[in-house]
Amino acid sequence: SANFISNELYNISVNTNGDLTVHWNKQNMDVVQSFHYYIGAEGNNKNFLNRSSGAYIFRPKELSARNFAYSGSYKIYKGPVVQELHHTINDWVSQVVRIYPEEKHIEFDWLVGPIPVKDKIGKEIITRYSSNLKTDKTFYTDSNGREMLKRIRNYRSTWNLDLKEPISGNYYPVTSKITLKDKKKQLKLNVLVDRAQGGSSLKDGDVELMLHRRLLKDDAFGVDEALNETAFGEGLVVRGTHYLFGGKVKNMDTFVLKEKELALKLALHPWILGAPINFSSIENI
Amino acid sequence: DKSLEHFREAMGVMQHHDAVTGTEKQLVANDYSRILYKSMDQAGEIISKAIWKWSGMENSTAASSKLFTCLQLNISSCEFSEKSDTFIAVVYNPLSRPVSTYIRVPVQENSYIVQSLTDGVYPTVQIVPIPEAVQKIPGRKNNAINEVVFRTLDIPPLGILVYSIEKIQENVVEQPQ
Repeated sequence: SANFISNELYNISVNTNGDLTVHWNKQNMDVVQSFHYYIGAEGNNKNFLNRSSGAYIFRPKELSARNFAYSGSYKIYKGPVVQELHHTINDWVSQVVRIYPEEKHIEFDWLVGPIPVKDKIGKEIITRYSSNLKTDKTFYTDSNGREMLKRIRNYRSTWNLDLKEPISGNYYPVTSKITLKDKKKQLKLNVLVDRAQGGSSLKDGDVELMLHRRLLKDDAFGVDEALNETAFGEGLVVRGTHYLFGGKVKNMDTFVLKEKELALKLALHPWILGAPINFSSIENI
Repeated sequence: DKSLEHFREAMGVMQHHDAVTGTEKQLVANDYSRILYKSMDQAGEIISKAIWKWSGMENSTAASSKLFTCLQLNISSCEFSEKSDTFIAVVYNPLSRPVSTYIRVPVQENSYIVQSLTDGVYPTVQIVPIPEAVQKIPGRKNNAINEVVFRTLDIPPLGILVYSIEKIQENVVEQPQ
């Protein structure tokens, strides 16, 4: 069929408001993936609470992320090696979602930029995976690619937290993986990243990761420059990969082993080198 | 080897916490990437020699051709695969365990045949279009519009697999979208 890609584990399609939906077959688990953006705060940097969002701090101006007006489309390509869904959100946010017959994960190849700033507003782009898992404010992030640390929303284990920044105060470094667990249903959802990103779970069942930022004011922490990287005269374009991986955790060991293998493979992908050759040299090779 | 000196210098300079976290000024960040690129570019020679030696082909005529890295695969761009009708792709596995994964090589045409030069097998190949958004990335100067996708099985730890990829004149049936 032309409007979804699927294998024996998943069925992936785009819903009417342009979000990508993943339904796990034979398991009561669904994920909706969507892109959003925060407006970067701009302060006079006179005192600590009036600092702008910048290279050293993430400080959104509002209490929630904004949605993108969906003006996009999608195309599907199926074949023996890979099934791809080319998903365009608007003219500077798009992604390719891939499933491979031999793999259990879903590959999100996202592309963001150049972030428009003609409106003089700094923007911070996130991707959000919203699932139906009951996670009880808890999520897990890795610590530099090693053990997973338990995180609880609006809570610190060593002091009574009075949170002034309800969003960035719940953001943590995700070096390779962020995980949700539904203890009752014994379901797990992992998002593996190909580079260190900021991430959080601001609502039960949700995971969000910061993909790209373009800000117009320095945050007065010393670099004395706004986080406003450009290339070829336009805002920087970033492209990266997330692997979404999860489901029933029947046998913990294989699940954990598979995750580790996948995380390593994503972070240290094989290199491709090559050279043009003529036919005769193929023969003697 | 002289070219390794450049890597050592680059790693020496980039011990600074700014280089690790990206909190340096823009011009400094540009200089870091210039230093890294220069090191990679000058290491081409030593990479070629190493790979021809590992594969036991250092004395073959093929070893006279320099192997090129594809540093712009992140924008689906690769000099040797777009401009040549026949080329070899060497896949190097940096992990200390065998890895099976998918290889995507940017090309201009839409029908290619791939053969493993390690065991002679012809892996299944699929040609997939490069998304328009990628083709429009500012600064992407090339004409690849498709990618050859195939699966590599068990690339040896810290080892390589070698494939020949050749354009074939076959009218490909456009698959229904």
